[in-house]
Amino acid sequence: YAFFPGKPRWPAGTRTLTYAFDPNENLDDATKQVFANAFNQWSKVTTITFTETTSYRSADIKIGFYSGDHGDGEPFDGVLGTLAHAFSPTDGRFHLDKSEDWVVNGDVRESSLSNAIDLESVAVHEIGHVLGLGHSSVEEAIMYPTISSRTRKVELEEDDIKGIQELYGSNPNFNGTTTATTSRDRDSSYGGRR
Amino acid sequence: RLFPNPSEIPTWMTNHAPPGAWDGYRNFTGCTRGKTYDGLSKLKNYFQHFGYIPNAPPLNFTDDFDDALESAVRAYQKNFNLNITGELDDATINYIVKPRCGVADIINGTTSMNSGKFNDTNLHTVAH
Repeated sequence: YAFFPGKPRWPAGTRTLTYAFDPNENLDDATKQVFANAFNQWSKVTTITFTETTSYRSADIKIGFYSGDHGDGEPFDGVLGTLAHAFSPTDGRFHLDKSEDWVVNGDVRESSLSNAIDLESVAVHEIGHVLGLGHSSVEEAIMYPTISSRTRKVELEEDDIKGIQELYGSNPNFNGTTTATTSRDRDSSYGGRR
Repeated sequence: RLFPNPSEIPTWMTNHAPPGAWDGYRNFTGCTRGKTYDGLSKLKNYFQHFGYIPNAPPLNFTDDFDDALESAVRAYQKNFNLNITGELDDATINYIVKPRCGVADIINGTTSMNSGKFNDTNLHTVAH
């Protein structure tokens, strides 16, 4: 696991972070639930919990789908390429590329669309950045920088858990076990040395 | 586009999937240091964006496969657990074109991924 330079984190004593969706998006409940599930992956193992708020301006974490240049100096590039980005604590911005074919629910591996990207998988990764984790070289970790299309990877790996617990401590209810589930399709390049 | 589930994806789309943003980088497979390749500057922009080339030139990147690009490729290969060759081989290009997070792997010249970690081969020990 890795941290951003200077190891930024949310202030000591933070127990709850609020999140809100860009009101211009009008996301449906199913999509919002995907983000709730993604936040829950991190809550299960550490001391921070997350609650949705309707007040976008005052939310700690601001989520939105944008295309191309959207004003933060990090323009999106269309289909595939860069899928999303998020900023280190305590910025809270969490942006996703509107051009992607996001699959909200169901088994993304079954998608007939070769560009289909599992929304929850990407959301779990970006929340790691929002909390202060950088990229990891552990291929099984959520914080590994790449994810192939038609792939689902939402369970935190030991590397992710150690990283987030170093920043915020452990959820007292966390029993120390987690199951990593990764499915891969399309890509035949996983032959790299681990 | 948000699809509630994979079955909601219209069949007409499945036959018209647009190319990925970085698919064109596959043309650089096999490129070697010391030569010039049309459009290689775009790949340098990629490496600069993700922190592997620390400083952009005052104007634009050239299309030369230079030392900076080779060094970037080596660091990338180390971070992604690939064979460290400094070459744009098949395996490396296959990783480069994968969809990914836009956050840089190397920020302000530092990374905690593999390329920033202690190198075992340089380990020196002193017996007590």
